[in-house]
Amino acid sequence: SSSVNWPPEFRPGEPWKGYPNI
Amino acid sequence: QEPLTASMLASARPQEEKQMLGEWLFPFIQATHPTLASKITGILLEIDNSELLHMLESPESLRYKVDEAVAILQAHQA
Repeated sequence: SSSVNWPPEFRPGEPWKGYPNI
Repeated sequence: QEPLTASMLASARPQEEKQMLGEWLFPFIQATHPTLASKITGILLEIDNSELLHMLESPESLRYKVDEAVAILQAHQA
C-alpha cells in the first residue's frame, strides 16, 4: 500500500521528493 | 533566519518552491517536535504554496497547522 510511505519526509539539505514530478 | 518572501518564491521553479518552504519550515517545527519534524514538514508541504506563504507570516496559523498535522499523523499511525 502506498499509504505506508505517507507522509513523505522532508530532510533539510536533501531534495524534496514528495512533490509530484512535473 | 532570513525570511522567505513571495517574491523569492515567485522566482523559483515549483519544485524549488517546495524545497525553499521546507527548508524554512523544518527548523521551526523541529523546535517543538524534534522527532516528528521531517514527517510534519512533509505533511505541511502538501498545502498550497500560497497558503504556506501566509503561514510563514502568521506564526499563530503555522502553529495551528502543525498541531493539525500532528493529529493527522497520530491518526494515520494508529
